[in-house]
Amino acid sequence: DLSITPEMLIKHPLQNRWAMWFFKSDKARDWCDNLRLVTTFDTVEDFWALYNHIQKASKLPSGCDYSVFKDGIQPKWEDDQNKRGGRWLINLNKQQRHTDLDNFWLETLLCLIGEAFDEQSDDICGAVVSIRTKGDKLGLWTRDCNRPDSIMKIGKTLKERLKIPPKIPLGYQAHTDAIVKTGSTVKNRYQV
Amino acid sequence: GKRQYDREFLLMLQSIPESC
Repeated sequence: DLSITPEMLIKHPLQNRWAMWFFKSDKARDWCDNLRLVTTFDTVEDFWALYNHIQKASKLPSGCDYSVFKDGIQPKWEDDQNKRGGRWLINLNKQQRHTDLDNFWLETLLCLIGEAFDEQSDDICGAVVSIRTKGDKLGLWTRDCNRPDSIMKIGKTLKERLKIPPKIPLGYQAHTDAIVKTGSTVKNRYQV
Repeated sequence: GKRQYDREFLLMLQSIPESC
């Protein structure tokens, strides 16, 4: 008496096709040559097959990034879909690599593929997790930094889903501000 | 409508082996 239902045989399609990228810092090569497309996926099952197969973010060496973007958008500021945009940025301290990083990254991915941002989903470009000695970073990229209502809703949802305490502020930076920064800090356009 | 999946449903599908 096999109880395999048709539902179990059909993969669950995602609203968007997503591309996973891997970046490994190698100063001997151009920045672009260090960025590689891993694969694309458009079902829940294919996402898990990929996620379960690769290293956890916390186990990557310093200087590496994982990026997951909508298919057709490169994880670069210069991409047409990104150049007017910005990112919600989470800076993690060194302890948080062991306590929060992997959870934050997975939760962010589940928000992307599950379309957790509702009507704001169209504003989402992708997300990046960066492993750095001075402190890891997680960014959620949106396509237009001049859409305050949408950006604020996205920020609130992200903060809620990651269970970041209300008293810890989360900032949104425009990519253009980050490119021309003179000091070590980039001003926040928005905050939740 | 959008194909939306909540986190619990997505997490449940993680544990189903690929052969299904």
